[in-house]
Amino acid sequence: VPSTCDWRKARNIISSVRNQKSCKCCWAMAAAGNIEALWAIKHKMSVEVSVQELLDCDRCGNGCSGGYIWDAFITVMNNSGLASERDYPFRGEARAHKCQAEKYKKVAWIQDFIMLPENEQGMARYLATEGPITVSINMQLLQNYKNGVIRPAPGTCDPQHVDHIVLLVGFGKTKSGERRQTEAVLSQSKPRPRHSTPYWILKNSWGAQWGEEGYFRLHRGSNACGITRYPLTALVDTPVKKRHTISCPP
Amino acid sequence: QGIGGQDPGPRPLELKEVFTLFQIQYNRSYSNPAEHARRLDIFARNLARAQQLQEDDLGTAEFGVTPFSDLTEEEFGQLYGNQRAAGRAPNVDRKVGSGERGES
Repeated sequence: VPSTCDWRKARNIISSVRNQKSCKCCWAMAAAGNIEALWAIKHKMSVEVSVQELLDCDRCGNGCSGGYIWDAFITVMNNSGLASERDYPFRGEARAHKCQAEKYKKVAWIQDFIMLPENEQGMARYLATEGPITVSINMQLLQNYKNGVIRPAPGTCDPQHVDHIVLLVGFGKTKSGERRQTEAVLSQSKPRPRHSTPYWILKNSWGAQWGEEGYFRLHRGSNACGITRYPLTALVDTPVKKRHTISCPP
Repeated sequence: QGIGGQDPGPRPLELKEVFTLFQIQYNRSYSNPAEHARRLDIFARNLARAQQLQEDDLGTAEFGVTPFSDLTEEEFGQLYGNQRAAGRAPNVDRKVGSGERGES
């Protein structure tokens, strides 16, 4: 496992940050981001897949009321792939019109999906060698989050209560002695640990105005906010002619 | 200018000013003065909560004004929380230990 990995640094792998607005479709947006990243890594071709297709065609009903990540993948397999975002754009409401999966050409598809081992070392290995994965977390601390690495104090982010799904796109460590941005200016707060902090980099679906340009960082190695609860990923086969895949940039 | 002739520096923004800036930044308006007052109160509570979170956090995170600062914790959970995410995972093929693909 490399010490750092950030798929955002590889060109055209991570699609732009989405905004779910008032539709509780984090599950569909995380699944779409996972498929897009894997498709770009394996096929060396960037695509933007239709989240709306996942919402309209989800077997569980109203996709704007929340959903399961595995249902997103099952929907993709049942429909033999997904249309493009351009052909079948996001409207922020589910089943305003019926499933139109048959109407548009598929731009990406998956072979299967798997649940990864519930440990952070295994997740890091898979992330670095295969590509971004989806995770479920407790989103309680994200309401007031602005930037930096969240390392919850015991009891402040129940790892058993996961209620949000996001895309894991990398990991790293802060530099030794790195402080909060405001501490650097005001130095009023209590001093922070001088050692470096390992973190995960996660892509959220609340627009680029939120957090660190749509992303946030969470402590790695302590199952922060339940990040190891449900690590899942789609499986996208590499075409025979393109066996040389891209590796995660440090 | 201070009594001793020294400039005390810029005064901190008052809560209402911070709230006005929040409304401008995130394009928020409220239907009536009562609702405005309620949201201002929620905003103040969230700022206090953000300060406490930052005190408690063991990492380098900063908490403060965000697009969700005028929502209660319950509203935030209802609007953005995926209750189904907490459900039981189906009996999917769990490949523990290796990332290799097994038999279908």
